[in-house]
Amino acid sequence: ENNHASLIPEEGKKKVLGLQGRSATQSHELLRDFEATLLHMFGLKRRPRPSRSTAVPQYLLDLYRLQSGEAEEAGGQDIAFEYPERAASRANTVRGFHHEEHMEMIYAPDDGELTPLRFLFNLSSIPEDELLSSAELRLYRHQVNEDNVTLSADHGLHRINVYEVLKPPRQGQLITQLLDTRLVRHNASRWESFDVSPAVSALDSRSLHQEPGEDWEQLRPLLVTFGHDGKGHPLTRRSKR
Amino acid sequence: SPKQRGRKRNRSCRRHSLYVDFSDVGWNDWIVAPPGYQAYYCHGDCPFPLADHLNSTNHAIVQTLVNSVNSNIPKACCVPTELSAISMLYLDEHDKVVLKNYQEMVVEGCGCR
Repeated sequence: ENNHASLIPEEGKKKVLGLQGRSATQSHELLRDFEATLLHMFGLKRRPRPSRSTAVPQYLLDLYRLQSGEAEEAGGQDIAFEYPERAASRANTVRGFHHEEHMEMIYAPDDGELTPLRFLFNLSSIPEDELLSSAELRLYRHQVNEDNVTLSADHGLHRINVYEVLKPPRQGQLITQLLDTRLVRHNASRWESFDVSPAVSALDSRSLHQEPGEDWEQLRPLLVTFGHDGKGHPLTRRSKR
Repeated sequence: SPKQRGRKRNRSCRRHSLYVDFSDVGWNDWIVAPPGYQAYYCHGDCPFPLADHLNSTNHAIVQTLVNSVNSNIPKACCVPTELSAISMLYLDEHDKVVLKNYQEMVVEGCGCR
């Protein structure tokens, strides 16, 4: 911690020191305590130090823009989904989780059905006092090229089932419960959102993307949880004043 | 004179502009949005007698009355009387993205208490 940047950049610090006439260490401690108090107020144990590679999902950025009224101000046409009023009305905190890539697995069931994919999401960073009221799993589906579709008998429709793995998988044995299912069209690339509020399930979509190019960070499966820690109002939409 | 009265009005308790710029305080690496926001703050005199529009409490009125007799009594203070929330999008200690609503971040009104 001792090398973290304080609340005020260097030149500000000099000015503050001059003003208060305290010793450098005293003022430095004062500022650090002040910063710690503020971070604590934000529910943070320490000052975040995000790595440069961390990608902010566009969905959460758009949620913020819709909720704060910024999108409305800017015309808001570029956002392709409806603000989840119901989920947001019971939550003051929305968190985004990418799945654990090193835990991806293609699980080959013995009855020869289509290959299920397994995602694992680590939600351990959610504070204990935050009660989750709902969660959605967002999967990006690339368009399937037309000749494949003409060959298949399903007339351009695909069914996606989302299951929760109730027990850690053992050889040949997988106990699951179906959370959500949907028929989707092949011919469109878009995000599909599944309600996984009862639980969380992990799917491996890497096989959907043979080459995980640059846009992988923005197109990988995203689990979004909605929770409330009892402090303050929910994230209902705010109209700009 | 009008100029004098103008200046006097400026000194009484009211809300002042204060823009908090997160890059100024070096927090723009983990706060994704907003880049900053108008927080405002309260400052100014709580004159005697306290005017109605200063939203004063009974306590402030009694304190000011007593203060006019005994100068050791602290005067009524100019503080926020109404605050509102803002939402923030940020990266937490675990590099996870969080959108959260924070209470009492913006001063909507000031008064004498």
